[in-house]
Amino acid sequence: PTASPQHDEL
Amino acid sequence: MNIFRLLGDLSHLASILILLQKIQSTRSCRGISFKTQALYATVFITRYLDLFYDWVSLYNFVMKIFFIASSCYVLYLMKYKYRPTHDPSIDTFRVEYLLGPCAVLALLFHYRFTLPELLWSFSIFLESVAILPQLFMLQRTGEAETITTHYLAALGAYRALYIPNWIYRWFTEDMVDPIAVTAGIVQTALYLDFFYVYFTKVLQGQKFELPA
Repeated sequence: PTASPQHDEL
Repeated sequence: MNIFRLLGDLSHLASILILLQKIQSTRSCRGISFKTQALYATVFITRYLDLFYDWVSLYNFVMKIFFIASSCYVLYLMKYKYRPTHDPSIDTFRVEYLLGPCAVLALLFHYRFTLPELLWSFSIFLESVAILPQLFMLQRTGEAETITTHYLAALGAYRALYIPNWIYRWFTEDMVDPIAVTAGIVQTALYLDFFYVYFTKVLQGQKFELPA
């Protein structure tokens, strides 16, 4: 899994 | 975007529309915690700073603007237009007990040590507990108008739907966001008690009343 997720959720 | 997240976001949108409808139709904000609403406005403003430098999608952009604008509008309605209908003496939760620990948690758990990322973490932790002043108020008064309980149910459904969304994303995108997931599970758990009364009473046509 990605360590630093994109904040694409609200 | 998957169906759980879309339904979750729509449920969030619905909750705000129900809240506005409640205030406008009863011309009153009785039963609504100003502190919870102020915390939500803080959550949206600190989280959506990326509006200024990061483009995700039109959907994402429009929703962010809507959440910031509507939360500020609710504060305006409560503070000015319907001020006399708000009773601060029952809205007594100490928000500093939430803000302080959330700031500490953000300093401990974040993805990058930059101001926007720290504020993002802070907003995630704060959102998970922002409903507490509202639930505390409900406990104190022991009852709620039906439309207020629909507002809370829609808000709780939004949080609950984000959980299958994360499970889905784990499997399909190999994506996991441990900060959002942990805080999201805590946040959803806070609604369990409320949901129990909502399903067993309000949806059966009875008034929302807590046992004495």
